Amino acid sequence: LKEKHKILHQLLQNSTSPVDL
Amino acid sequence: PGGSDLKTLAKQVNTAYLKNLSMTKKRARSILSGKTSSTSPFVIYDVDTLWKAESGLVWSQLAPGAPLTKEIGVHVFYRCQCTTVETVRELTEFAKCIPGFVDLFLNDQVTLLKYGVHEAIFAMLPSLMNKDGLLVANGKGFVTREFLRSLRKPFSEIMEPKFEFAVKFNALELDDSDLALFVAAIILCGDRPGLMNVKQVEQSQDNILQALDLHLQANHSDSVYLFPKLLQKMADLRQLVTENAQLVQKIKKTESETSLHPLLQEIYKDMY
Repeated sequence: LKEKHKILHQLLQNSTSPVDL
Repeated sequence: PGGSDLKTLAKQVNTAYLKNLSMTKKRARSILSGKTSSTSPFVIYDVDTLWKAESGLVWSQLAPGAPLTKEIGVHVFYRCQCTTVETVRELTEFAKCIPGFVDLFLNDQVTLLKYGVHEAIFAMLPSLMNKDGLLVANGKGFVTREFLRSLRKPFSEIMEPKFEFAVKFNALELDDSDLALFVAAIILCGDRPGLMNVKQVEQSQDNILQALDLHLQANHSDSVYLFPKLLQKMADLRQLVTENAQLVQKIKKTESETSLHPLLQEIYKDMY
C-alpha cells in the first residue's frame, strides 16, 4: 500500500505542505 | 461513552474542522447571500469571463502543473483537480485531529483517506453551491451552473450530478458543526476495502456517529429524522463517488491530451 500511495503517506506523515500542487 | 464524553468529542471534531478547512459553510453562505463586507465574487459565466478570472482577477496563477490548454473543458477539468488536491491536503490534516485516527495503522489511515476523501469533498461542496452556481478560489469567484453545463461532453458531466446532490443536501440545512461530525464519520468508515483493523475503525466511527446523533438532537430538535436521513446521504455519496470515478476513467480514455494529478492517480487506482 505504501508503494502505491506515496503522496498520501507523505501527507499523513508531514504536518507541513509536502505536495507540489 | 457518556453524554459529556460525546459532547467533548463533538467539540474536538468541530474545532479541528474549523481549523483545517479553509472555507466554512458560514463564510460561504455569507458571500453567496451578499451579507459579507468583502467584495462580491467575480462571476464566471462564459469563456471571456473565465479568461478574465484566469488573468489574475480570481486566481493568482494558472492551474499549477497543468499544461497550458486552449480547450475550455480541459481547463475546467484541471481547475477541478487543483481544488480537489488542495482539499485532500486539508482533509488529511483534519483527519489527523479526529480522536483515534492517528492511533490506527498507517496503512488503514491511507485506506480511509483513499476511499473517504471524495465522499467528504462532495459532502462539503454543497456549502459552496446554490442552484445557480458555485463559489471558487476561496470565495473570490462564482462559476455559473449554466456555464459548466455548456461545456462539451464529457466535461459538462463533471459538476451537474454534484449540483443535483447539493440542492437536496442543502435542504437539510446543516451547519459547520453538523458537517464536521458528518465528514469525520465518512472518513472513519469501517467497510473500506483492505482495512487491517476493521474493529478499531468501527469503534471510532461508532463514537463519532453517537456524537453526531446527540448533536443533531440539540442543534436540530425540530428535525426528528435528520440522523437517519444523513445515514442515507452517506450511501448516496458513495454512489456519487463511483459515478465520478467512472467519468474520470472515461475522460482519461477518450481525452488523450488530459492528465491526472499524481495524488488523484493514487486515489483512483484500483479504487472501485
